[in-house]
Amino acid sequence: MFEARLTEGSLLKKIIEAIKDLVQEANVDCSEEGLTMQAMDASHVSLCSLNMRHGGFDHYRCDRSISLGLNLANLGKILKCAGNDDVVTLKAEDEPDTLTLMFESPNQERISDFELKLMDIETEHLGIPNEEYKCTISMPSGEFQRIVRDLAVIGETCIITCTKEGVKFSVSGDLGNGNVTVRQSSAADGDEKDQVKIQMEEPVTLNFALRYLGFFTKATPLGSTVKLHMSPDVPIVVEYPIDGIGSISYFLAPKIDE
Amino acid sequence: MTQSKLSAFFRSS
Repeated sequence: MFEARLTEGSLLKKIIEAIKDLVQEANVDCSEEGLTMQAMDASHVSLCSLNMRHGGFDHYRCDRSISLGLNLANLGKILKCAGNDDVVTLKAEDEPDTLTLMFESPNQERISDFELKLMDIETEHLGIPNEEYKCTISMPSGEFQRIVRDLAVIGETCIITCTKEGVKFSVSGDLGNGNVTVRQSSAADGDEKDQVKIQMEEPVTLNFALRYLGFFTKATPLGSTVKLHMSPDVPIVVEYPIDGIGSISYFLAPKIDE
Repeated sequence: MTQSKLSAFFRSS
């Protein structure tokens, strides 16, 4: 028996919104520790990894580890039937064919339940090394979203350069080129969540497809901060912490000169 | 510029 209850049901809506344009089908693994998901996009250049700890749920029970093969677009359709203030409960048997979703309005006046058919999904599981990155940038997620959106109008590839002073995002295209530099905040600058912080061992410059960075920014509503982890010649990690429960991380392979 | 694949960096398990 698997049962997981989230008082803030809208969180689940936001999570699926953050994944479904990148990944169509995925296995969500449920264990005593919580929910995890690892799925690549169709062209195998990026990967989305979701981690939700059991302690972040209001109620969590998982007697036996199970894997839920989900069509994320269909899950999104069902979650659209939940009100933004609804409590959402997920339920599945030990050898499930379906996932049951129950939505309860805050005053308990409306209770609905839906069953989503599960699928058998074969996936390639990538072993991601637990790497120490040369640069870790923490910045407001809204600012990152804006930069990616703005630069995508000009070109396809974004050059991200991280130095001690700041992070430079550069793009060039047929109409011209552009750069946005965000500088490290000084300690006195306002709110923690509005700050740009850079931890750096050595400067890093990498090229990435803006199209994919744009997919990742669908996770912006999940939190005020995004972290970018970069090392030379390895995929970037774009990590969105989800307050109190876990995180969504996106890995994107760099573009390389031929 | 070539878009590299993730599997080139991470081993499959």
